Amino acid sequence: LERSASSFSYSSYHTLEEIYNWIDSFVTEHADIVSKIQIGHSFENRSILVLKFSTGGGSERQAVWIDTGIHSREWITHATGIWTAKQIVSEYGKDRVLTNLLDTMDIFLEIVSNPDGFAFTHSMNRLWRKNRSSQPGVPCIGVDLNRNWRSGFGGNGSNDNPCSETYRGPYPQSEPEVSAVVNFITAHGNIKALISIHSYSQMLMYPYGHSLEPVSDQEELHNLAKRAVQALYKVHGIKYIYGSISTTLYVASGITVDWAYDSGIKYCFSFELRDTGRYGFLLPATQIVPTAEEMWMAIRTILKHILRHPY
Amino acid sequence: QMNFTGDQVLRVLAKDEMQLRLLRELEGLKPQKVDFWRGPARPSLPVDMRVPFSALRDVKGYLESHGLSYSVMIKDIQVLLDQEREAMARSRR
Repeated sequence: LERSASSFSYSSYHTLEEIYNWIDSFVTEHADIVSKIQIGHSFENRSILVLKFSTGGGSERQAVWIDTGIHSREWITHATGIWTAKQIVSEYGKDRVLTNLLDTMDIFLEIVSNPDGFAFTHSMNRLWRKNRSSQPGVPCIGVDLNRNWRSGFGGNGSNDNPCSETYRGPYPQSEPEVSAVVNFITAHGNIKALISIHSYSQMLMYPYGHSLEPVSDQEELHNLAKRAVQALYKVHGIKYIYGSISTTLYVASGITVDWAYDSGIKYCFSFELRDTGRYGFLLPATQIVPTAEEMWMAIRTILKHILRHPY
Repeated sequence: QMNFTGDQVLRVLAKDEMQLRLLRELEGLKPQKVDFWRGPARPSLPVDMRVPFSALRDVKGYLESHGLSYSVMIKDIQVLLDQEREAMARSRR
């Protein structure tokens, strides 16, 4: 049966295999603007895939990084990542902001940042959060991949107990799922924005998580987050709160956006998508598309700012 | 697949730092009694925690005995999981 991305249901949840098959179809059907890059392997040796959206301009072009699914039970994030990929190819050439951005920058989209954990949510435990790494002599499985990054590693808001849901791992970037992204972004060297998508709580946040100290670009990031959530609200009337991670949500150490910011990427944001606590991680599939539509308008606001404020 | 029949998600509103500390102590209990969906952060933010059916009585007793007010956010997780799985099967069909 000829697989096709057009018969794929963007308003349903999918297994890892369905998503990886969709990626192949999607790349085949949009080969003029999308390619698939394997940036590494997970602990259980699954491919870690990134979609590259590019209109040319060589491999050193400035770029935007977007990732979803680092916490495997947050299924809405993978689903909005898939919808966003379709949105990008659909809107290129129509949406002025996106077209201008892709005419000068690339977009990298990592839809399944934690493939082992995601596969495990389908096979064994729907509410699994971490990856599936194990260490000799350690009684519990898995590291919280959003506590394993080098920035602020081991501080408050992470745990050194391997049985904890926020276990940071034995050392910074010990996890292949994290080191693959670090190596890719570091080797690329020209990533100008990083957006990491989680759920739930309806928040848009920027660094730091590991410290209450404001970042040097705090004012600019705060105002941009404000405009982004205003654009989000206009779509379906959903309210997001915004601010730095440590002052809006909680102190969390070793997180993606702190590492990115400390690596010189100024525009770093973390989304916590719907909802605020009716379904939590079990958000019904009927909310996938509206959640993605409103998230897109926030991301589009961020992209517009990036275009106007090159650095 | 793990079965979550009877498991509930409780939403707890901690009034102050002391009550947050009481919630944090729940995380370390052996065997694990609660899985924080939204961890204890600050008094202005709710704490959501999944409690296995087998621990519900103990945990609710603990909350009530410490004056922690809570509501039931999800009455039976497995019901939502079954709906989710059925929706995926329908979509595949």
